[in-house]
Amino acid sequence: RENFVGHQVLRIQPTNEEQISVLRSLAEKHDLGLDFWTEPVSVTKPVDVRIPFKVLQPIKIFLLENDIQYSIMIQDLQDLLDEEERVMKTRSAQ
Amino acid sequence: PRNTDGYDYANYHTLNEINSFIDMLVAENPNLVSKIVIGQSYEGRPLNVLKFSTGANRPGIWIDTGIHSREWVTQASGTWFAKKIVTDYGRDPALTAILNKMDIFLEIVTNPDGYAYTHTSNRMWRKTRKPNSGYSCVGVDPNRNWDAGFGGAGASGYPCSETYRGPYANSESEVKSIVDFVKSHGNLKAFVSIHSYSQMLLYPYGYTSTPCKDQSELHALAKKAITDLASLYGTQYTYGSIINTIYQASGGTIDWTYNQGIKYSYTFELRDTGRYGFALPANQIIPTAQETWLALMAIMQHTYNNPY
Repeated sequence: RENFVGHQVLRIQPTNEEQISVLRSLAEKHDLGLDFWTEPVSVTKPVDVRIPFKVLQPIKIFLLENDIQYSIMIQDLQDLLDEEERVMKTRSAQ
Repeated sequence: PRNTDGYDYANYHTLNEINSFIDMLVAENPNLVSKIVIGQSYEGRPLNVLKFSTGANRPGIWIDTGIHSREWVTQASGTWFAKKIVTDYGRDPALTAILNKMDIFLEIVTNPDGYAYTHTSNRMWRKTRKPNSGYSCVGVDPNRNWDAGFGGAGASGYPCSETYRGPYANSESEVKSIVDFVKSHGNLKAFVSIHSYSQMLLYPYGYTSTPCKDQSELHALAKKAITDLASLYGTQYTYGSIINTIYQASGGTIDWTYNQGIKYSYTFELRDTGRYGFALPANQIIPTAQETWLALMAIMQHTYNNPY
């Protein structure tokens, strides 16, 4: 099974077209394994992106260097998925 | 569960459990519900469609849920809709009137291979499961694979991308089977494709910024639908054309259906606004389905009241 331990989902809030362009270029770097849940479109729409643990640090540094604001939407995706599975098993038993 | 009353609508379910639900619903309601298999997925799973019908040769309304496999609240809502239809027929005058004149088709799991894969191997899987020749990356984004601006901006030509459009339009059997069904039916009047998340109700187009010819009517109906939706729990939706509201996307489902002449073509993005993404807690399923049903009824009633 694919493991998402340490993967975070960041909510990124671009504030201008230049930042959107930077995020689009990031989205095109497929080797990073980023999974855009919502894509960079406009300053009115936050960008949600799942970031694998192995590239978490460099991506955060990259965002800071480009003065792009973000918050952590999901701290550890695997924790959330484990909780989802636990709830399903509990309900199944019921 | 031994019947659909015993089915746990407030929980997420595997593909086998959903398929069992479908068979139970058909067995319990033989005069209203039947199952149509419109094709097979790449891995050979049946593409099951529920048909709710009270007569022959009726115009139809199509609803599909969860073409992107990881959007579990969508398939769960689809299951709830199916039960809601059989429960409300004969009780709710509006739905009864619709079903006395039109058929409703509901494909609960539009991408069964992907859905099964989210339960067994990768919870965050989005695409189909067909291998891509020459690449280790598997799958095509089935919402970029339709023959509407196929290959244009807003879709990727790279097989490892989450929005890979596929080698050619309708390359995915999950898409081609719906295309064949829509063409052979020939009398669908509304087509609603349901996704999650982002809380949006969208109409064509996604591949072009040219407004569709029915934009003003579709816009007004979208407003009515999301107002009805919000009346239950206050959930706020945005609405508009795909390209203006979310992003440019080529090869999308409802752009194709609209170009086929199905005027009332909409696509939903259900809850939430991003706190959980695709791991929305199961206690959100029923509220999501309930509020979405109000919007669906608005679209279906408008379709019923405005024949074309």
